[in-house]
Amino acid sequence: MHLLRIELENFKSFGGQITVPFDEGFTAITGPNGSGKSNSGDAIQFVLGTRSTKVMRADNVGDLIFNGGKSGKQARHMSVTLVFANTPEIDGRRRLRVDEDEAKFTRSVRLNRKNQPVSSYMIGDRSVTATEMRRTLAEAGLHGDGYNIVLQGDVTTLATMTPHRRRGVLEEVA
Amino acid sequence: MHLLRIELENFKSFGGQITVPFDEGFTAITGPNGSGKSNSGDAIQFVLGTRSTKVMRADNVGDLIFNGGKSGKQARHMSVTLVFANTPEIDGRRRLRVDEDEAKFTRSVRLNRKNQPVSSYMIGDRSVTATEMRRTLAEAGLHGDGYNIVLQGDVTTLATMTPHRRRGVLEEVA
Amino acid sequence: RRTRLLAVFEHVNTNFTRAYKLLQPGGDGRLLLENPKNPFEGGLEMACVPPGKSKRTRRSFLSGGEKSMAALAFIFAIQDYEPSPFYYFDEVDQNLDPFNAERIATLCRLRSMQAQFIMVTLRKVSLNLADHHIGITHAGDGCSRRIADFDRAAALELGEEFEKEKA
Amino acid sequence: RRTRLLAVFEHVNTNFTRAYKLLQPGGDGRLLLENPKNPFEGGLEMACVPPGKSKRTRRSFLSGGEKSMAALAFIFAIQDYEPSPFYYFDEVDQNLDPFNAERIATLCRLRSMQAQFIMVTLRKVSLNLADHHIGITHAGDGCSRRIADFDRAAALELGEEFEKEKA
Ligand SMILES: Nc1ncnc2c1ncn2[C@@H]1O[C@H](COP(=O)(O)OP(=O)(O)OP(=O)(O)O)[C@@H](O)[C@H]1O
Ligand SMILES: Nc1ncnc2c1ncn2[C@@H]1O[C@H](COP(=O)(O)OP(=O)(O)OP(=O)(O)O)[C@@H](O)[C@H]1O
Ligand SMILES: [Mg+2]
Ligand SMILES: [Mg+2]
Repeated sequence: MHLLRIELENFKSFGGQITVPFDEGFTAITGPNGSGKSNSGDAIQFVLGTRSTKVMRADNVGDLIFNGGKSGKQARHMSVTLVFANTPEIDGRRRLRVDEDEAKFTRSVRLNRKNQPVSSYMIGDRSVTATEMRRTLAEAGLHGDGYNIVLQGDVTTLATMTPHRRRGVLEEVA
Repeated sequence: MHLLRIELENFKSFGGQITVPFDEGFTAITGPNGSGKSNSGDAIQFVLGTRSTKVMRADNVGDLIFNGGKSGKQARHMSVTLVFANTPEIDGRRRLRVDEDEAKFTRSVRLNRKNQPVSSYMIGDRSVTATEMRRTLAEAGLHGDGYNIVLQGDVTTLATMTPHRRRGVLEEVA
Repeated sequence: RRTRLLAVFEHVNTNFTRAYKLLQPGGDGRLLLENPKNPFEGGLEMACVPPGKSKRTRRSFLSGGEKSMAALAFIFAIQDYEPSPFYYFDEVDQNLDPFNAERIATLCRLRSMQAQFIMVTLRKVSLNLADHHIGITHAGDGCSRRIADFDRAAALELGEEFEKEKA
Repeated sequence: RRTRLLAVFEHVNTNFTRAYKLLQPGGDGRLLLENPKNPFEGGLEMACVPPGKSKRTRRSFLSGGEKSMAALAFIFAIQDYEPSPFYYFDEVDQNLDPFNAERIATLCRLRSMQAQFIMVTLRKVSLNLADHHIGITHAGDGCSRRIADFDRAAALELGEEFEKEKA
């Protein structure tokens, strides 16, 4: 099981529809400052994660919708889909409890008439609750918390935080 | 006027006597992690600065004395001398109110019998108070506070501090 | 709750000591509970002595790069406690010298045999060691795009084109 | 007190706008007092729009490198308010891409005509632009020493020898 691709639509600086394909093994992402590298990490955290929007450098989920850039209009809908390879393993079972060779997890936000952000979650084409999505992902060892996803600055924070907070990190793991 | 050299004796990781000469213009210091680059900046801050030992990653001035490294003994005395070129300028005046072509500012710490650190200050070979040393340096525009000395991590701290603290930075400049 | 934390501590500490020795050959690192009897009363420290340094070295004495290597050993130790099928690292090699940056990239490459590793980096050493390369840029209109036909040579080129101009 | 802060603010803000335009050509930056009538009640923000981005960009949206460039513009703005004969910068180019690292090193080089600049750096771009080079290392016994006969070639070599081994 591995991440096949991320499908982004109007997520942060990714205006329009953009697909980022991945391979197994060791992949490096590079590019100039401000190009959108960390935003692609925020997209993974957005679907997998339990951490607040603050770690994605946004005050609320509405800030995660493409703001139009230099000349465009702000989008009113955004979504991120993580697509995992889910072919049955040697023992015949699929790692993710989804009956497809490609398991798709989608989280999207749209602005309602009062401009308030409304979140929704999907596995494949089926609408689910946030909890159900997290549970299905967690069964396969895909957590957003812990240090499976190390965002920019996390290393320095961990090195300089107080011993009390670092004990808290260990408690979360327990 | 410019910094001619730093004379270090048992300051942090600089065991024994070490001189680091400088030229005018743009000088780059490089070397592996943990080699002592930032310690040389701490040495400048130690003489010029008003900031606490905390910014030099030490709990008290005693921590700034060479601890012996892998196999040696802890030193009981340390000192840092900043030597500035002070030849008279076009108008015949020296920038620093010291009557020498080379103005030497020394700060040293020794451990007394009760192992408590005792600081002392010298201009040339004359003992002075901390305030007198700071005043002589400040007259020539040599301050330890403000952002003339940008220690490792200061840029990130400035970029992520709260607006209130940033206003405080402006107040200090005023 | 206490027994659980102590059991996790033992496990992660063993991982940490192993990871630190791998990342800082010749050095010595271990985790310390400030109050082992009542762990919730005290904190958790990383007691690390980089290669060649005095045993009396405290965490606050460490340099920027030495602190990052300790924190990365802690991250690998936690990841080993509960392995995941994929990991994402964002510029963890920022303040490392080329030797330490290479050690981290090599460890990621080794671990990418068991799990997928995605690493955002600007450093040539790390780009050199990755199997696959993705380029992201924005076209001056504030809209991020993926650079098509991107590979290791193109990734190294992005940094190099710079140095060629200057040399 | 209040009139003094407002006067300093005007001066530093003018410096900041100029420095930001120099460091991020095509972008736009200025300082904002949250409460201009009672400056001590509110904070001070850096309102920056990097080249090509939306006018609605807030400081918290900026990337690591974009934030550093804003903070460096602020540092230069403060330095210009009360010039000093010498400046020391410690790894300020850590999270900058080669283009931004070069802009910072070039600005330091320009300013080194008026005042002495000492910069600790691990980046080739910055080492290339310095006039003089100092190498510091520790000999494995925890004791820092200066590397004798060190120059630009030796400095670039320190980073390169690494890449040669790996290539
Ligand atoms: N909702 C949004 N709409 C459009 N652009 C956004 C949005 N949120 C953030 N951005 C932009 O995304 C950019 C930051 O991207 P990101 O943090 O991914 O850069 P990066 O490639 O990681 O850069 P660095 O190398 O400096 O870390 C900022 O310029 C910011 O203005
Ligand atoms: N009093 C002391 N006696 C001996 N060594 C000390 C003392 N204080 C600090 N050190 C050592 O100095 C080293 C840190 O040096 P410094 O911070 O200057 O490294 P650096 O060259 O800036 O590295 P980096 O590139 O990672 O920032 C640490 O290994 C620390 O143990
Ligand atoms: Mg980033
Ligand atoms: Mg340093």
